[in-house]
Amino acid sequence: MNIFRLAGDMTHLASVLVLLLKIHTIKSCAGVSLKTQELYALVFATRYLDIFTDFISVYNTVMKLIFLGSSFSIVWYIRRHKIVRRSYDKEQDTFRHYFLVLPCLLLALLIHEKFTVKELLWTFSIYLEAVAILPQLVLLQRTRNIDNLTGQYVFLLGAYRSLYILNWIYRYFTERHFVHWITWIAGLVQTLLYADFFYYYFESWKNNVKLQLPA
Amino acid sequence: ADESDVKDEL
Repeated sequence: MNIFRLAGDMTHLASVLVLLLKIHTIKSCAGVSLKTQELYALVFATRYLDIFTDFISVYNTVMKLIFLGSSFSIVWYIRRHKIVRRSYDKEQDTFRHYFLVLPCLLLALLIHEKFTVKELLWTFSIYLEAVAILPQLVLLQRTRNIDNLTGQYVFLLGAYRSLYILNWIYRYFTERHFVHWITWIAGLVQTLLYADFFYYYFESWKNNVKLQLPA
Repeated sequence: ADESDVKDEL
């Protein structure tokens, strides 16, 4: 475990916990895309199937349980909580996420490492994670104003992905370990999606103005 | 599964 990997996991953990805390504390999910949260819950559900079969480490298992628990809790809060659900902006959060799930499913059936159910679902989760943030980015552009917690959420997710890329580079040079090219390409595409957001996030931070994404 | 196969990342 290298520092980039640990920092990446901690940043990822912070992103989901910050979001869950926001929703739990202020009983509002304004600005949060339910579609993105459902996609992340699906990503974790299809990726962490090995939690029952392969034991890697206590850390690995605990983190998987936290990610599963927090992502499903967030979906539950937005869908079911009698107060939170009122602040969900369903008119704006209209990204048809089936248009993301189906292509990822097909791509996993076409391009994978091994043709086993577990491997296909794992590959599907890698592709889906790469695009899961799209409904949230679209919602941020539609609502134009970004309340700082949602901005922080996207920022932390982007930081987690960037740190994972540093982790892969570090492992390549130190352990001669290379991640599978599917993981590498999907991870790169996912991180590039955040690059645009980062630019506007830093611009607004530098000029100390409210973050406005171009329409 | 050999080492590289084990998916040790989250």
